[in-house]
Amino acid sequence: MNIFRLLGDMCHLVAIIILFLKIWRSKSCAGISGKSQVLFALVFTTRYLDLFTSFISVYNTVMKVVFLVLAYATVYLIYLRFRSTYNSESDSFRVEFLLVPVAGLSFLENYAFAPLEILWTFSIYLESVAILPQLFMITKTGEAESITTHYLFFLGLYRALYLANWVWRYHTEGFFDQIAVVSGVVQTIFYCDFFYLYFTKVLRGSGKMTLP
Amino acid sequence: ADEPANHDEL
Repeated sequence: MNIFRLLGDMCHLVAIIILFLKIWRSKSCAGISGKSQVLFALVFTTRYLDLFTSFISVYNTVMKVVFLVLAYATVYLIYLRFRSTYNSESDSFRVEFLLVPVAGLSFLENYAFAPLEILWTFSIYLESVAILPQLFMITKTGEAESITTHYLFFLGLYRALYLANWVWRYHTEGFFDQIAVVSGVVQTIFYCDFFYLYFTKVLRGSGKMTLP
Repeated sequence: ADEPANHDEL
C-alpha cells in the first residue's frame, strides 16, 4: 500500500458515493447511463470472486464488499426505484460491441487459463471501457449536470492515481502487472478529453457542462 | 501448477 494507491481507492469510493447520493437525493437518474453502471457491477462481480478464495487484508475485503454493494444499489436505483427518470433513449450505446471483444480478449491474453483468472482479466479489460456508454450519452445529449461531471472527475482521478501507484510499485518492489497497467493507461486516456472540458468549463463556470 | 495470482489491487 502506498499513498497513490490509497488516494486512488478513496477517489474511486468518493466517485461511487457521489453518484449514488446524487440519484438518491434527487430521486432521479437523468443523464446517467444505466448501461455503464451495469458494466461496473459486472466488473466488480467478476473481479471480486476471489473474496471466496483468497484473503488479502481486512481493508481489501471491506472495500470489495462496499464497492459491490454500492454498484448493485446504484443499478437498483436506476432500473427499479427511479426507473421513470431513466433516459433510455439517450443511453443507446451498444454494449455488445464492448462485451464481445473484451470477453474474447480475456480468453486470449491472460496470466493463466483458469476460470477465476479469465474472469479477473475480463473485469480488468471491461473496466477500461465501461465508462464509454456514459461518455457517449454526454456526447449525444451535449450536456451533463455538474454533479455528474464531479463523479466522472473522481473516477478518472482514481485511474490516474493508480498509474502513479504502478510507477511507484515498479520502482520500490519491482511489481509490474502488464494487463492491469496497459488497461489502466487505456482507461485513463478515455478521460483526458473529459478532464479538459471539466477544468475549462465546469470549474470556471457553474451549472451544467455543455459541449462545444 | 497454475495457482491463480494474488491480485491485491481493487
